Amino acid sequence: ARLLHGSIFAKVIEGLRELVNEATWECSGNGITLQAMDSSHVALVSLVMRSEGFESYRCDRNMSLGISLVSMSKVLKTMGKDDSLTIRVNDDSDSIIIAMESQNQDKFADYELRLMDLDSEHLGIPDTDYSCAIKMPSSEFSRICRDMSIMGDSVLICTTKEGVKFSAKGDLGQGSIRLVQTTNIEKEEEAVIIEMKEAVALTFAVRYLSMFCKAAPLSPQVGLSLSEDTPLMCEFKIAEMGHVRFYLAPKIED
Amino acid sequence: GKRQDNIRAYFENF
Repeated sequence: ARLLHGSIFAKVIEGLRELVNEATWECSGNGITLQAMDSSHVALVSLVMRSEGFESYRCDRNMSLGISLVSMSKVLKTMGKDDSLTIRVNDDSDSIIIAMESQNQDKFADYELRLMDLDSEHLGIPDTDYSCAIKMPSSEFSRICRDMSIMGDSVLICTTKEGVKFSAKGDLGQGSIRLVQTTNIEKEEEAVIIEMKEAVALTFAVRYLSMFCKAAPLSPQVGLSLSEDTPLMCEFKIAEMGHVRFYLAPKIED
Repeated sequence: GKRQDNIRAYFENF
């Protein structure tokens, strides 16, 4: 699999590695997918990178590759900003080859990472018709998670037709941030758009939402989909090739 | 009080 802009792949890994330290990559002719839960089984991530999004892609037989995302992140940090990236696994090999090429082809770096034997569990994620779908700048969402974490461990997300409100309370007191729906969309990237069938009020752990925000550099906009008694879906699109979707179980009355 | 639910509770049966 070859990417002209290897930084896209580095951003994917940075977006996942804190939530899941290691994961099984499923490779097929259609592309690369990954599904993994965090160690406490509170959140789940689902990654799709379609073959047509790569500069070139070939997969002769389906493969499951157990990879340490922490190690891969370290290797990808050595990559230059404008480097292209090729990922290769040879038949019957117990390692993955990560090759980087500088833009003017005067530097070539190759790394081999040992594959891991991982127990992987695959959950079925149903198609959900969410009560609310919010789109907002991903930088804004990161900021809100950071700001709410000052006040408490949990954030209550409430939606109305007018907007969306995030609130948190704790020993210090409480705080809230309300975003109003953008009425005059000039720049789509900066817009706050709320599609609502029913109002929702759901509580989530800020710590996990903040981890999801590690994937924010992938896309200028984040999608939050919410329904009562259903895990939140937080989606970052990967330009032209797929998405990273995070699912987070809500906090419920004890 | 609220407690953190498990993601498996929502997805594993589908």
